Amino acid sequence: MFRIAKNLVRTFEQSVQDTLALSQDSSNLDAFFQSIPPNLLSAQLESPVDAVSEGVKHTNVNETLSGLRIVWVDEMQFQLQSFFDYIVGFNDDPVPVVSNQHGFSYPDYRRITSIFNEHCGRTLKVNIWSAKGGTFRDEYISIISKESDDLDDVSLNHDERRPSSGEAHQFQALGFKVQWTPLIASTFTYHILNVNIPDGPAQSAGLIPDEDYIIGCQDGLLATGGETLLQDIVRSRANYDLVLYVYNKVSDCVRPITVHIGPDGRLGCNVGYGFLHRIPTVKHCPQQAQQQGQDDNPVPVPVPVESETAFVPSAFTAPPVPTKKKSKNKKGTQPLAMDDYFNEGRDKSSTAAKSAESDILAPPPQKQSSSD
Amino acid sequence: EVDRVMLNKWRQWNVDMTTWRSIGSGPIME
Repeated sequence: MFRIAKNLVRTFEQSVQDTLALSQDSSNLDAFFQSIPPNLLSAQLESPVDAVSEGVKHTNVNETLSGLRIVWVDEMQFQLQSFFDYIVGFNDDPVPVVSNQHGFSYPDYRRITSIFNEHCGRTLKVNIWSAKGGTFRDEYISIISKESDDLDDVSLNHDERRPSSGEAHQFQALGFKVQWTPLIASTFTYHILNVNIPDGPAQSAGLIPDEDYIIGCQDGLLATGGETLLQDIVRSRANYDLVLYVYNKVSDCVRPITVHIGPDGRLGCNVGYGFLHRIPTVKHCPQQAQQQGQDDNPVPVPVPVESETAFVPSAFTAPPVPTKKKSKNKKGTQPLAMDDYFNEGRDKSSTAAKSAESDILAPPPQKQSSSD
Repeated sequence: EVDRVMLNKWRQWNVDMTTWRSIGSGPIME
């Protein structure tokens, strides 16, 4: 019975994905990526075709579509955000890439350095895709020429993993670091739906239901994604502390939290994973524009996003609404019946069976979630 | 009760992913 329910949820989620893709008149590209101008993706979208024509089997384009992900920003760099932002173009041209024999694209750092060198003393238009709702924007970054008497830092330890870009930087440090990463990696997030263990690890650490999303954990253990990955990591950290990085959609900020996992290996909250639980678009209040005009150092004040539209990126609000309404209508009847079903099963089981069942950490199907 | 003051203190903070295990390819460039 439970397996059937879980399969139903997966079918439902897949149908949402398919509907969204079809509604955008693009058969393959994930709706989350369709805010990116097609010309910025052309170089990457062409290479898999070439690879296929050579008889090499290629994976889904949504899994390989990549950008220069911001992995670190300086304290004084306010234009970019780590984790969420990807550079997908310069001056409305794609990131220069080269393809290997398997059809996979990699950034041409030599040409990228040339672009920055050419813009010394000017601003460079950088095309950014953000994982917050899958939105696209432009940032104008000032490229400051390096003074002639500036000396480059040369590491005494030769590190094979960090080769030079092949061309001397004629500009000062930009205040951010990047790594070529698939865009899909930023969708591996776990939405806190509710706290189910009073005074449990989640509640003690201050996780906020509906508002919070776990986007990563110490050492990047969540980087590969997967519906059960968080659950597996938490279970493996029983009796230990675990550092999680949490995004709050109301305050539009990321904070680190430390949770102490008990001997049962549970986080104490239900989490949602998948298309419906990606980071939503940030919505600012109308007063922000006025505030920016009056204040030299404005702090935008995000407005709480209603849960009805929270998971729907702004670029495609229309298609999912009917689907969402259906699930809302079901909420009053079907889930209660399912809860009764599960509770009935628990009451009849033996004590040993109960403890074994509690380790399963099964997701309640009506919310497309998993329990940790 | 959600502590908004505490949350707003993290507004300008960015997570450092340079030491994370990653599915990205190639070196971290700056």
